[in-house]
Formats: sequence, C-alpha cells, structure tokens
Amino acid sequence: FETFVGQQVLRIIPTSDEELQKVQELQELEHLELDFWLSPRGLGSPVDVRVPFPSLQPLKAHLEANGISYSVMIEDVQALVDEEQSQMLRTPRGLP
Amino acid sequence: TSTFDYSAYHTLDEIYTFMDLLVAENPDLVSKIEIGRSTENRPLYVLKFSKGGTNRPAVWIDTGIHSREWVTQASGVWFAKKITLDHENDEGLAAVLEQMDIFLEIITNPDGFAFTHSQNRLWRKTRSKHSGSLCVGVDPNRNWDAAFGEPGASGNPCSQTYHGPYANSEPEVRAIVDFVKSHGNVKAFVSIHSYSQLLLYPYGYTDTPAPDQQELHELSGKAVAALSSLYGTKYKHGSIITTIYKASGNTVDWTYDQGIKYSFTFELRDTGLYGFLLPAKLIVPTAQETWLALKVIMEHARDHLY
Repeated sequence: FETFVGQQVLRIIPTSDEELQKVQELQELEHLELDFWLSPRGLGSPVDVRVPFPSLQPLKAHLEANGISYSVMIEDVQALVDEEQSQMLRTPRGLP
Repeated sequence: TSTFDYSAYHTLDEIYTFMDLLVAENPDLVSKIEIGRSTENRPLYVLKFSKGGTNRPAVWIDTGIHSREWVTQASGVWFAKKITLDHENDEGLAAVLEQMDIFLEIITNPDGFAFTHSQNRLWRKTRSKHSGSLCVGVDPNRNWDAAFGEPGASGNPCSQTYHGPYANSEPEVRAIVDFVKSHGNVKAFVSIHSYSQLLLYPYGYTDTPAPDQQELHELSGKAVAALSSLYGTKYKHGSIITTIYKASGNTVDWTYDQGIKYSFTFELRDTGLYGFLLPAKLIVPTAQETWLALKVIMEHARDHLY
C-alpha cells in the first residue's frame, strides 16, 4: 500500500504571465515528483498539485522565492484517504 | 440493482457484479460485450443498450479511463441504472433508443482501478510495463493515433502524461479503437473524466478549429446549460486546446478524426477542495447533472444524424 503521509495538495493561482511561466516550468522538474491534479491553464485558473513530503519544503521555498502565492488545499492527503476508506468499509457491501 | 448503493464508491468486482445483475434484470434492453482484455488480463466490458435492429447508429460513453477519477466510474454505474429506469418513461431517451444504441464502458481502465483500491488511491495510468524504465503505466488519454507523440504529451515513462511507446500500445485503448472501427456507425462519443467541470470538444493537438467547431460549441453550451440547471454547478465549455492546454494523442481527437462529429470529453466535479477524493455523497448529484448534459448531446445526435 502506498501511503500519502505528509503529502499536501497546494493550490496556486497564477496572476501574471511570469508566474504562469514559472508554474509551467514546475512540470519539468521531475525530481520533485509533483502530481498536477489541475495543470496550468492560464491566468486566474487554479493549479492544484499534490506534493510528496520530501518535495514540500523545496517547492514552497521555490514558490516563495519567486513571489508566487499559494494556499494549502489539502493539508493531509493521507487523512482524506483514510476517511474515504473508512467510509467505504462502513457502507453496506455486496449485493442481494 | 434496486438495492445497490449508488451513493457509495465500489470495487471492480462489485461493479462487474452490478453489470451482470443489470443484464439479468433487463434482458430485452441490456447486454454485456467483452471488447478485449487489459494488460493484466482483466475483461473490458461494455454495456449495450438496444431496442433491436442491427448496426444502428450509436452513442458511445466511457468512464474511468483515468482510474483515480472515481466519481466517473460511479457515475457510469448510475447512468446504466438510469437508462433502464427511464428508457420507456423519458420521452427524449426513448426517442434516442428508438433510433440508436447506447454503448457504455463503465471501467475503461480496470487494472488502474483495481490498483487504486489496493495500492495507490491516486493512480491514474494503465499498468503496462516498458523495457528500460522502472516506471509503470501509460496515460491512456495520450495513447491514441491523433498527433501521437507530439507536444502535449510526455515521452518520459515516469510522467503522468506518458504517451506510451506507440499509438494504441495500451490494450484498453486498442480495444476501443477496434470496436469503434468495426462498428462503423458510432455517431456520438463522450469520454468522461474529472475533475475540472468542463465540457470539451476537439481539438487538443492543434489550435486549428475543428470544421464543426461552431456546431460543437453551440451544442456543448446547451449541454452545459442543462447540467447547470439542476444544482447550479458551473461548467466551462470549448475546445481542449483553447480551454485547458495542448494535449496530443487524446481520445476525442482520434474519434473526431475518424468522422465521429459529436465527440466530447467531460471533466466532472469538482474544482474545489477534494478533487479525486470527492466525498461519496456527491456521486449522485454529479451523475444526475451530467446525465442532463448527456441527454442533450444524445438527442442532438439523434436529430442530426449524418
């Protein structure tokens, strides 16, 4: 089982062409293993990216160094996965 | 299927069992076709809704080509049941089925879907292995023979948008290609994803407008309006490349280039907090609103057969 402990989903909304380009460049940084849930589409459109724990601080530092604001959309991905799994287990399973 | 819990997420086995039950309950309307096998040898099932006749014009709907987008497979289950409930009472649907067959592939990527239930909830791709790389899987929405391998897909096997070694390399894609070609009379094709709340039409690989752009834009606008009328969910519509980004080798560019004019790809809920972890209580509302849009597309195809 892969776990998502310590992983977060960040939301970035590029507000200038420069910011948009910087965010697009993140897709090329494969060593960060970023998972774009919503890829960069244009100014004002949200970009949601799941960030593995080891990449969290480097990415946040990179964004802050470039003056790109972001918000934490999902604080703890594993907690949500756990909640979903427990909901599935609570649901009456099987078919008549 | 009347006691099946449509407001919950289900495993592959449960959904396959559901399909068998639906067929058993509606033998004069629903049949199950195996169109191929996945990389890990799972059957690729399509439900056929038909009131008879041979090789009638058809609507194709698929859900779950990206395995982690669980609301799509769950919506596919709901659509299947909805068709059996409404095929006589709903005037629009009945009229569609008078002239056309509906094909519904609920689990387009069963290997990936099983993997999301057992190993990695956020797995998106297929589970094929490629020599020379430790990374597994191909993006089945970049594996089609429509500007395959051009910008808008990745050549890196570790990428989420890896296009694969060659077009149709994924058996999940190849099976649909073979089916559509051999059928030869598919008039509308809707491939369903989540989560961006969009209804998109070709092209993704070029910014040259599709020859039918005006009609597709008007139709998608009507479909989105119908969708939004239920719960006020906001959708955008437009061509793939102008609305999101360049995407080569994608499903509906291939279908459109095959002559299927009414080719659309959906992105269902939600753009908000949850994404792939959409709470189960949102499944039914998502499916209900999407169904209204699907009906607009199907009815338009029926009224404008070509």
